[in-house]
Amino acid sequence: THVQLSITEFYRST
Amino acid sequence: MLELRLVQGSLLKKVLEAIKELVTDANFDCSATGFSLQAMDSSHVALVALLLRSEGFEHYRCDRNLSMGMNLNNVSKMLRCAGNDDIITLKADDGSDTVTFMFESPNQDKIADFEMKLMDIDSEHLGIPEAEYHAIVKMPSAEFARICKDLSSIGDTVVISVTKEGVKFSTRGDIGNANIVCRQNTTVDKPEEATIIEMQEPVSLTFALRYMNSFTKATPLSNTVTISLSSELPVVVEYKVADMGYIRFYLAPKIED
Repeated sequence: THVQLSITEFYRST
Repeated sequence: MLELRLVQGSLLKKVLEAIKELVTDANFDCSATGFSLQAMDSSHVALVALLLRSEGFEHYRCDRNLSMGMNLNNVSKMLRCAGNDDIITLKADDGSDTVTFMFESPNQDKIADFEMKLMDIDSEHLGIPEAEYHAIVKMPSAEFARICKDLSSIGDTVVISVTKEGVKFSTRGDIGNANIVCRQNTTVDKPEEATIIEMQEPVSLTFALRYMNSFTKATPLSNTVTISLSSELPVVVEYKVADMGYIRFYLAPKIED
């Protein structure tokens, strides 16, 4: 089974 | 005061059709650079970044940076009232809570004004640093759309693997599994029909097909699509918007539990 990562785990808030 | 005149109005219509499935509400930002948007889908798995450079507009006036919150479904409703050959002008006054879309027929015999209410949207803006990608695949956009559609009838996820052999799209589901390999092919009549694979090192990543299929709504914008992959980064699926900009879709991978 796979877990979906979130895009916010990769890019920081500006 | 904001006034943006786009002779090829159909581009804006296509842009809205490309992103409205993924994003409900978004802030359109206007600056001297151009007309841009960055927004995430409601589950924060995918992100869309749009840029239409100011030079691409016949007339571009943006006195000060402006952020306009819009419901994309409502924008799409407005733009569907523009003809495919119409010139589209966006207008907004400073401090106004509305934006006006003006549609002019090519021979100027019909001019329409559609005024739409703006909304306050509290959206998170993410910084996306420049990255070195392990593999960059450029292929016909219609081919990529076909692959995503075909695979989604078999499974929910796609594994995209790039090796020296080519790019492989794989899925598996209850009824079976499927693999589609596209090899580099530059011996075609037209450059937009080529498949070009630039690989620094092999890479294999898993993604939800639902989002990939949503990205392919941008297919009418460009004959080609560029897919950039790195083992520790979201995939970037990019469609050029004529010679004035791009739509980039970023999708976070799925990892083994």
